[in-house]
Amino acid sequence: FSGKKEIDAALLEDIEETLLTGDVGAATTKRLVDALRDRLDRNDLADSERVWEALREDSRRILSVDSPGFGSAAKQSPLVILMVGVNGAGKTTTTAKLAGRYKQAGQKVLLAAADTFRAAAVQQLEMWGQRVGVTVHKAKDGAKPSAVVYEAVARGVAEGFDVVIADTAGRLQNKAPLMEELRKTRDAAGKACPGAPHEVLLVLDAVTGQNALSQAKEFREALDVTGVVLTKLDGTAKGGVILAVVDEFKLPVRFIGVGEKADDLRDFDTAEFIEALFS
Amino acid sequence: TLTEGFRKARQKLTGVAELTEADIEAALRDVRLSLLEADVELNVTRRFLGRVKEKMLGQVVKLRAESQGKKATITPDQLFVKACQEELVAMMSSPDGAQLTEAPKGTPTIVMMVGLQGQGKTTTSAKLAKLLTEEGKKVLLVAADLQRPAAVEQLTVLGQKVNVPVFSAPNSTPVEVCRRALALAKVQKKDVVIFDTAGRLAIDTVLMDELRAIKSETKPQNILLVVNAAIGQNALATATAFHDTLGLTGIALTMLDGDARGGAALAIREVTGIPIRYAGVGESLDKLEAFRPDGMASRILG
Ligand SMILES: Nc1nc2c(ncn2[C@@H]2O[C@H](COP(=O)(O)OP(=O)(O)OP(=O)(O)O)[C@@H](O)[C@H]2O)c(=O)[nH]1
Ligand SMILES: Nc1nc2c(ncn2[C@@H]2O[C@H](COP(=O)(O)OP(=O)(O)OP(=O)(O)O)[C@@H](O)[C@H]2O)c(=O)[nH]1
Ligand SMILES: [Mg+2]
Ligand SMILES: [Mg+2]
Repeated sequence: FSGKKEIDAALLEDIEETLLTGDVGAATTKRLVDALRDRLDRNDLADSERVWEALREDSRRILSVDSPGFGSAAKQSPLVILMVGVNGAGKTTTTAKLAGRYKQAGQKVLLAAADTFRAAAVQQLEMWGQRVGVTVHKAKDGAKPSAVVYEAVARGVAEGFDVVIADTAGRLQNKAPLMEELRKTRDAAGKACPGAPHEVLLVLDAVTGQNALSQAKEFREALDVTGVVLTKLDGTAKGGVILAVVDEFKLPVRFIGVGEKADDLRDFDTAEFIEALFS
Repeated sequence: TLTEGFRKARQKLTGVAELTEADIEAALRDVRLSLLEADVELNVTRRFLGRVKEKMLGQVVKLRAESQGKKATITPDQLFVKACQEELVAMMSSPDGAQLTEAPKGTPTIVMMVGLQGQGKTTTSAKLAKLLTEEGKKVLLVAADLQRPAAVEQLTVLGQKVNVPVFSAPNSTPVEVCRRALALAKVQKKDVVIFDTAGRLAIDTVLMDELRAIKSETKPQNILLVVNAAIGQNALATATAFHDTLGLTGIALTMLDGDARGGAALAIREVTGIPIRYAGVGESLDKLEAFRPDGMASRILG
């Protein structure tokens, strides 16, 4: 017959394994498990059901960031959104999905093809623009990303667009000159429209491991990121690293990507996410 | 950080005259946390620590015997680092390194690039084409991703940059594109054909069947899984799923020019036995190298 100590230890090990394999990371896992162990030692949690419930509640608390409504920083049109993140995370696809959403809500949307570096990046966004029915602003050959964004935002203001979304080139966070380029790109938006960009969305791939923390740290320090989009949650990766990211940087997760089609974008739902993480 | 974990472990062992099992356990506890932070998969971490402990215990007996009367040739903390490095290198090495399996003489060698979305398949296909061209091979790139907007254009532009022709056939299926490309490559006496396929989830049965169909139609000698070095604990499940479906012959680890520790690569190699052949170390097309286990071990250990 197993004593309470043994049962508790086995349960906490089970929980630790679930958290670690979900990419929650060693530090956040330790905090969550230590908190549960304290409560178990004080006989505060009657059975394993209560323990899992407490874990879900603690995780929910981490993810509930007090934040203003998405886009509310824009006191007048256009709302300007800058999409940033490392290579291959899903920035271009998410830009298209977000554009489609605003378009369906009757808004006039302009996209800025500010990835002037990668092969066929502009064509990729243009094809998406055609698919969802929005205008794509691109530059003359060889223009700087900041110039594309400046032109697009200025055009957004001049031609009465409701939303301008700028897609940028992927870049690794440890590349200082590329982060500097991104800073200049952000500043260019502000020059064309005071207050812009109103939202700077960091696009994170749900399969990313602990490196997401470094991504969040560096992009935030460079740019003042205002929110996160967690992509590829239609896969088997749980995206648990977002718990550590939100815990440390207090960034709201605004949207999740759940597929490769235009309507595969959802608002982030904390309860649903936690449910999936611990399933 | 991983570096801190190892530094703490080493500090615990520095100045220790007689290494005990308890000393080793304490050092390994520090290492465990940092391995997990480097995205090394949980069970792989456990096995790694078990082997290092075993190695060190074996060495302790040997050290004790050697040090009877004379000065020890290696201190416990040095022993610890050496054991970890050796164990990691052993786990990630493979006998034939970056070598591709060649087709029988007179037919083109086929390399099929597969993997999750956005990992670097298209870029790596072009990089590999450049590498092989520089070795004097005649290469054909095949744009078999007919799903992602402008994927064919992307590979075409990259092909032009490395002076390698790109085969595409807009109104066919990926399987047909690969079949026709292979037929053309045989006629043109190409040495290597590289299929760039669309990114896909391992759980997408329809798309995994498509890869299976390409494989059975063209019988590639090489099927490389392209994986971003920043991938987390999911790496093993993904690699296993692709491996079970296709029989992978190698891994190309990309974005090693970033600051991800790349610990997930360890799990893939350790558990599935698939060799890591290439390392992508930058966005430009000259940034593909043969994978070096010792370089990777130092990176994981910090
Ligand atoms: N399954 C799935 N795939 C996605 C999702 N979002 C994006 N993708 C795919 O991920 C791949 C990369 O997407 P992109 O939008 O090109 O990524 P990016 O961040 O713009 O890439 P770079 O500009 O090269 O840095 C494409 O194959 C997309 O279809 C998602 O939510 N789910
Ligand atoms: N820094 C860096 N970037 C890389 C490396 N390999 C690829 N990339 C970048 O990663 C992004 C994704 O590369 P792709 O080749 O489009 O990836 P993919 O696997 O073909 O994507 P899908 O076809 O959508 O699944 C691009 O921005 C590439 O330039 C690398 O080794 N280092
Ligand atoms: Mg893009
Ligand atoms: Mg591709």
